[in-house]
Amino acid sequence: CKILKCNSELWASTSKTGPEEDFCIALRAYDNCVRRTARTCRGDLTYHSAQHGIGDLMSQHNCSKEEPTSQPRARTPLPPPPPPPVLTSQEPSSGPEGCHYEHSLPRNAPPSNYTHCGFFGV
Amino acid sequence: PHLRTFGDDFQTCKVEGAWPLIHNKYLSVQVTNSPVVPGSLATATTKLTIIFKNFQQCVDQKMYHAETDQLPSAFADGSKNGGDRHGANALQVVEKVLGQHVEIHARYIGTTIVVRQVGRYLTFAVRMPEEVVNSVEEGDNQDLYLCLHGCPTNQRIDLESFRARAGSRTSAGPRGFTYQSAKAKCKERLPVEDVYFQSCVFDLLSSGDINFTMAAFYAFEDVKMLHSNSNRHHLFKGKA
Repeated sequence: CKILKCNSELWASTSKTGPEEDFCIALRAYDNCVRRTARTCRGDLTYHSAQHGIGDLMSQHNCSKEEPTSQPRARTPLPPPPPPPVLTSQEPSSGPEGCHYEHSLPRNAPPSNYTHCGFFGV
Repeated sequence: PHLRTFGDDFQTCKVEGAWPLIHNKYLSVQVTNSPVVPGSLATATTKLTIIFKNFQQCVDQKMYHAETDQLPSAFADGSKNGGDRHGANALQVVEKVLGQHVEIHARYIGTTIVVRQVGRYLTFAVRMPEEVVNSVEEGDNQDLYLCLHGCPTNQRIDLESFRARAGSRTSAGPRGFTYQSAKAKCKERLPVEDVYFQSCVFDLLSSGDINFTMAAFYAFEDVKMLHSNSNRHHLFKGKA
């Protein structure tokens, strides 16, 4: 799973706080990159968080999905990470949706299977 | 100790010393088991360490460490949540009963952990999504992780043959309980003769420590709280 490579490219391409269009261009490239990892990252929480967060960031920055994308810019200083998605969780203390397992899964994903392990006694 | 694996396999193990229970991309759990009485193979858990790994915008790496008579209500650095990040409260330590019962909620990985001290020993229980259980790190063959694959064959104790031997004896064993008196004691807390009941009988006969009645009782209470399939709460062996 190469999701971290997508993250690195996003950091590289959003080198400074620029106009909204620049951020949207970078975000669309990030979206494409994340989509390409769908098969290999299926069981990876970072992937599901990223997938979920992109939609939120797109709407926060009024980005269109149809516009062009950018390539990572070379030799630019690392920018601060993008702002976390808007808090819409029903459990506000959990933080952003990417920090809540159930909320970070794709909306049409089947419910998670939970397992148990116990260790006790002599 | 007695182990119920993620696959609902139930085993009684020796596993003296330090052993890993869980190790994946998101957390590691290790226990240390010590002999309960000199000369016996039976051991119980005296130390437990859990490491929650750093997770994107949510939580810093945190370690929780418990030992007999030290069941803290905080991580090793004194904090009770996942740090200073926006989603830090997705990881929280909650003290339920001072020095006896702690829950750790790791919401960012859908995981709940229960740690208890019963008598002089610790118990551990976890609820975790399959995706997290199976998030194996590359190159890690996962062979020794007890919750995933159970105890190695040479570390298992056959509860059935132990029960057969104990049942044929009428006098009290070296720890003061007869098979019948141990059964009667365990029946008070565990009316169904499932593996938890059998574990309780084994523990009383091998340790003589009445606290282990409660260890089996709370282990079953934790199953009721954490296991997603109520039809699988009780497990039966031998007489199935």
